[in-house]
This record gives sequence, structure tokens and C-alpha cells, in this order.
Amino acid sequence: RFSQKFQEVAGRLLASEASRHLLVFGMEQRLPPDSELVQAVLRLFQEPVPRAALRRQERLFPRSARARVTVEWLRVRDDGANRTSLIDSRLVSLHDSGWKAFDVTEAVSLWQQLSRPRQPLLLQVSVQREHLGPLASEAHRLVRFASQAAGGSGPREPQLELHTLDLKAYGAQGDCDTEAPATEGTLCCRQELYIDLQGMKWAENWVLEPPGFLAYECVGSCQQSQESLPFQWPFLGPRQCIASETASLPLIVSIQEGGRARPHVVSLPNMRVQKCSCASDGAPVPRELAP
Amino acid sequence: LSEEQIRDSLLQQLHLSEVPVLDKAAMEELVIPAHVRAQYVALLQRSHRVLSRGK
Repeated sequence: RFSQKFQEVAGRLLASEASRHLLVFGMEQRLPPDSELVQAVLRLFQEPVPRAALRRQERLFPRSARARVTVEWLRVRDDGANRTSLIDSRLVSLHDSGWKAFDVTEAVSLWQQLSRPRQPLLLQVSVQREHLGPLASEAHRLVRFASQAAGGSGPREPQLELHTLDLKAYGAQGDCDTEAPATEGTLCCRQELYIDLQGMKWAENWVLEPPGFLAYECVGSCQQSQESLPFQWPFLGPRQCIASETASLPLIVSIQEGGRARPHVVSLPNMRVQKCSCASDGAPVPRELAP
Repeated sequence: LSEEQIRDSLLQQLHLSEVPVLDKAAMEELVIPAHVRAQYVALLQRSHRVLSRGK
């Protein structure tokens, strides 16, 4: 309404009346130090809706008997402000009951990137209307998940299932044994590879420094996980030995300027392998967290 | 890491389409000034620091 360029548009606020639950998981020591998180699954038990309530709902709103369930990762920043990241959102039917699984791998991956001491993993589960509007279904009022029983653990309380791989067996093995040459059976490791710049014809008279460099390469194979995961990611490839961290290479080259040669420093990215890892093509990549 | 990858990366960094032809005699007389060498050494040290610090 404060803009001169647009005509004022009147709107109506339609309350979503979401019900919200905050799940708190103490995560320290749950993920062993030499392990890689493959998948994290949040399991919530959807309580059955009483028959009478179901009949009333069907009579009043015959077309919709669903509600939207959204899982968000909640992070309390250093300044006390809350920040949420959407993890999963889906429609659930009122007619359903029993365990519902949500893929929360991204939330746990993000939590792992927090600096220590880490806060507990906070997952916010909200149940909202499927649609907004005057004739919107009230189904969301009837979707309920079992919570933790007071004073103890109940069979239907929320569960967090962590699928991990032991990196000693499934990860890269650091630097290769210089005494033993890499064979087909070698597990993923970083092998020395000297690049001789002086021996390259095109580099003659052009590259002044260095005469060569230790680039390293990743060799060997990775053990494949045989475990059947609750969520099958369709685009996930096999675990491969790849360069997961690289460093740049500074060079002094001669450039032609005003009819004469002049030395110039240039830095080439990703020329030296710092670390090799076993990784699946298509796996979620942990992102850098903003402060 | 192949020879072509290194050459192409260098060409890209210098915004060149092909390897420059430089006079060998002129190159032999070329002296690397101290400030250029210092810049090179600083970059080398920085990349080694990253290497030793790890992830």
C-alpha cells in the first residue's frame, strides 16, 4: 500500500491453524567419529482417528480427508534467533494410522556442521490444512502423532533412525602405501603423482616456475553398502574414489606485453589433491551454514 | 590430471585461446623480479597452510 506504482490490493488473512510439535534429540555420541551418515529417518506414529470423528469429517467435507505434515530443522543461532530449514512436507490421509517415515538426512547433515558444543537436534513437525479458504477441510485437526510418554519411553514415541557406514571399512584409506603398487583390490587412497612441467613441450619458455609439482591422484576402489535403506534415492550412483578436497597451484608464467615478455603470477584451481574420499554420485552434499 | 587439462586451465586463467609463441633468446634474459617471486612464494605458502590445516 505504500508503493505509488501499484494499485492497492485488498487481501484476507486465512489462518492456517497449524499444530506444532518440537522434537528434541540429544545427538552427541549417537554418530561415531569414524562414521558417515547415509540416511536419517524420523518415524512418527499417527494415531487412528476415532470412527465418530471420521464420519463427521466425511459428512462435512466429503472431498478432502487429508492434512499437510511438514518437518523443519530448527536452529537456534548464537544471537538467539530461530532459523528453520524445510526438510520434508507431504499430505497424510485421515484414514491412515501407524508409523510414518520422513527422510531427515539433510537435517542431521546440517546439524553435523554446527560448531561444537552442538545444540540438540531440533525438528519441528507441523500439521496444517491441505488448502486454505472458507470451505477448507478441518482434517488437520484430527491428525495426531504419538508423543513421548511422560517419564519413560513408550512403544509409539517419535524415533530417529540413523543409518551410518563405518569409514574404516567404507571410507578412503588416507595416503597409499608407497612400497606397494596400487592394484585392483586396493582400497581408495591418495597416490603420489608428479607432474613434470619442464617435460611438456607447450610449457617451454612459457611456464617459468615451478619445474613440476606433486599433484596426487585418487586410486583404488570403494566398498559398496549392501544395506537396504528405508528411502531409496533414485539417482544415487555407486560409491567411487574421488578427490574430495583440492588445492590450487601457483605458477610464474611469462606473458607478452608491449612487445616484450614479463613474468606474471597465476593460480590454477583444483590442481593438487588434498584428500580422497568414497562418495556416491547424487548423494546430498552438505552445505556451508551461514552464521 | 592430464597435460591438456593443465594447459587448458592455464589458457583459461590468462584468457588466451592458444599457447603463446615466445622467443627463446628473450626468455633466457628474463629475470623474475623480487616482488613477483614474493607473490608466488606467498601463494605457495598459503596453499601449503591449507594443506597442513586439513579439513
